[in-house]
Amino acid sequence: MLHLMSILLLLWKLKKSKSCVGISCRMQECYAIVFCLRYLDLFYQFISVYNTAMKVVFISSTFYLIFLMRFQPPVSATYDRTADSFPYEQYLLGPAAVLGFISAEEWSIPEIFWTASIWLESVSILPQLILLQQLREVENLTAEFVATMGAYRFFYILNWIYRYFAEGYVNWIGWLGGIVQTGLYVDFFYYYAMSKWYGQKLVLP
Amino acid sequence: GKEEAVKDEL
Repeated sequence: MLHLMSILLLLWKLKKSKSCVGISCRMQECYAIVFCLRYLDLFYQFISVYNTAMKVVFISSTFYLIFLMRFQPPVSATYDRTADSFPYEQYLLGPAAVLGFISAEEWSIPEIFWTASIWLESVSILPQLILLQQLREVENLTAEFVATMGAYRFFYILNWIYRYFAEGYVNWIGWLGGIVQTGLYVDFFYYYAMSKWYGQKLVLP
Repeated sequence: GKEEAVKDEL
């Protein structure tokens, strides 16, 4: 739900301000790849209506966000491709593919894709965080968006602890990826929490 | 069983 909320916050921000200054389209592209790799099971496995609906919403809304930022004026006119230039194709995709291949529990296409998607998701926030560090001053809605985008994985960790004790659920790759992902946010959360506590604008060092 | 682990998370 936090993940969904962060997407809705971003959509709302783009529609309201008609600007995507401070938003990394490259992060959304990473997520689009994550979703496409992971949700291949839409074609051969049914888990629940909720599960299917969320997958469809995640994929379609993420592609829509990319479309808005890259191609749809007036939002696309504000997209700064020079600032948002983190080369994830080299730094994230390659390593995620290699790690996915090495650490997959079995060498099947769905398993390798799923594993690569976990590793890629864990670092997908990097283009966004790096963009914000260049700009330093973060708009309120952008701050809320990034905070919810980080918080959802933290709540997964709580759920994994519960599931481990309640059902003996084990998911080593998911756990490791989730810890890396949440860890990358710790620094941002600190400055976010401080800005909320003191009621000031979020300014990154 | 572990071999039939369903990936029920998003």
